[in-house]
Amino acid sequence: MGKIISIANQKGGVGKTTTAVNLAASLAIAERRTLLVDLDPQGNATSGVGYAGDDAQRTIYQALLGLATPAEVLQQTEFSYLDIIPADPDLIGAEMELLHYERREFILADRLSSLRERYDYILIDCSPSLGLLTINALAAADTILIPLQSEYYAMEGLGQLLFTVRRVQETLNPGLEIEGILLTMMDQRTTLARQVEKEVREHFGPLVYQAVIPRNVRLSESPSHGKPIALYDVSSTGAQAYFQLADEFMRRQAAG
Amino acid sequence: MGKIISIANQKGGVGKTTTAVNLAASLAIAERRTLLVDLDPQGNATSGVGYAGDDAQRTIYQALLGLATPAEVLQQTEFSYLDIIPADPDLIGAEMELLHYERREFILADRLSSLRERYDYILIDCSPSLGLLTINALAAADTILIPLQSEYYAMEGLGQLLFTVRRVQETLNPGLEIEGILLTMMDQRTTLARQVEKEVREHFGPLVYQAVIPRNVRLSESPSHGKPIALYDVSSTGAQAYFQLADEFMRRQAAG
Ligand SMILES: Nc1ncnc2c1ncn2[C@@H]1O[C@H](COP(=O)(O)OP(=O)(O)OP(=O)(O)O)[C@@H](O)[C@H]1O
Ligand SMILES: Nc1ncnc2c1ncn2[C@@H]1O[C@H](COP(=O)(O)OP(=O)(O)OP(=O)(O)O)[C@@H](O)[C@H]1O
Ligand SMILES: [Mg+2]
Ligand SMILES: [Mg+2]
Repeated sequence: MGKIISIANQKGGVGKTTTAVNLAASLAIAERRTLLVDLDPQGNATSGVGYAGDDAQRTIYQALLGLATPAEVLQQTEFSYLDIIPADPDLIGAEMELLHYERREFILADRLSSLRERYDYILIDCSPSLGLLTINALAAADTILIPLQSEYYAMEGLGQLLFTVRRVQETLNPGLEIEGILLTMMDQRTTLARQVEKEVREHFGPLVYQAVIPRNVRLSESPSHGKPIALYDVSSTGAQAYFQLADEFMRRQAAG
Repeated sequence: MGKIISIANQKGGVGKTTTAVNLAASLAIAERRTLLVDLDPQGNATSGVGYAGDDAQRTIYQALLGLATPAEVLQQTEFSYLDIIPADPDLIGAEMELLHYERREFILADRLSSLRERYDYILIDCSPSLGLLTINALAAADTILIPLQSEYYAMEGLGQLLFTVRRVQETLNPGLEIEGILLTMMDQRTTLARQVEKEVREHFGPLVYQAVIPRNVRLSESPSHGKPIALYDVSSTGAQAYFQLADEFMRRQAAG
């Protein structure tokens, strides 16, 4: 029974897509059957795995509005254990259109339920907002993985995100848990980053992954080649950090 | 007659707030009467100028919904030529609420029209989305200032943003122009950043500011002290770059 994990944080540019793409690729390398769902109209996760977007009729937009089944819109990637449901700019309109649906917060949950059997993990890359699409992702998810940039504005937003998670637990999805908090773009040389790490570990304890993603230019270069870091530069500190994250993530699943 | 400039880009974390806060502060130092409007529920611009948010009844949310006049919600800052209309998390609900209004794209334009006389510049900090709040900002604005991170995903989003700007020009605000494109978080050492700068200048020519904002840790430290960079560390490369931007911005106004 596949586990659904939403990678979310309404603060922009904190490494949601980079984490979704590279954790998904690392899990696929470990032969876990993985589906990556791009729920952001920017479509960054879609291009991050090298999907050229040649078929605008087979995206998450069609699946959400019931124009196609999820099985019809999922596509293969270069990794045999990784599929993707791509996004395209049509998704911008989806938020307004979904407002008129019954059970508008559960549309994604309903659509993904038929795919759970096929995968070990379904990762959802969210856009930087707390609108209806992200609420759909939180209502559908078993857990939320929170990428956290070690910066002041990012810390400020964490409270708002946790408040939203609690509200979703109370009203839409009582089983939603926090998968973990991942420190991203960490530059150990700066006092700010070290202060943030100390505060976050003190406050959230074991929820925070031991694995920390360093700032590494190879991570920002790899999307321009349409490849996850494992294919672009496997020896980079970025690739090693995401392998470490995948290991820790899988160990936590085993521990239950 | 005050000029309204929206600082927008749906890509997250590209330096919208950092630009809004520090351009506004630099203009205030040059004794231009400036108003900063925080239109992002994250409220980063609000805390970036050190506003403690002690009055939840006097925010942009009240002004948008007509619960208070704009003049009642604007607040003073440490700079005598800079006022702010703060944001708070209530704003998350505003997008859904505004959907039911007549002229729902023009609510902000209508509210700000009474303030135009009082200021030389009104800067609007937008959230990382192309939802109704950002559409309101584009419908109200004379121009849009686009912070652009020199990264692949940010470049990918530029096309979508320009498409949206064209649609707003055709349907809501024919007078909307591009104020300029600002390269942010520029790390001259990386090939990716140099490539992006070369491409952007070739493609957009004089629209791109000569001033380029370097990656500078002092810029990310200053919000934790609730101060724009000019007050936090005036000698930093970040402060100097935003002074240079303000100069170039003012020279462009004079040139018309
Ligand atoms: N560890 C890292 N080191 C260096 N660059 C990184 C790292 N992680 C992400 N980046 C780059 O930083 C930018 C922001 O990351 P990313 O797009 O993954 O964040 P996001 O949270 O998905 O953004 P959005 O809020 O727009 O969806 C991207 O250009 C990405 O390539
Ligand atoms: N030139 C710079 N050098 C170093 N850090 C920077 C620079 N500009 C911005 N930052 C930091 O990078 C992060 C992202 O910047 P900022 O929050 O201004 O972007 P944004 O586009 O407003 O994000 P959002 O999409 O969430 O609104 C912040 O933590 C900020 O302090
Ligand atoms: Mg993203
Ligand atoms: Mg911002």
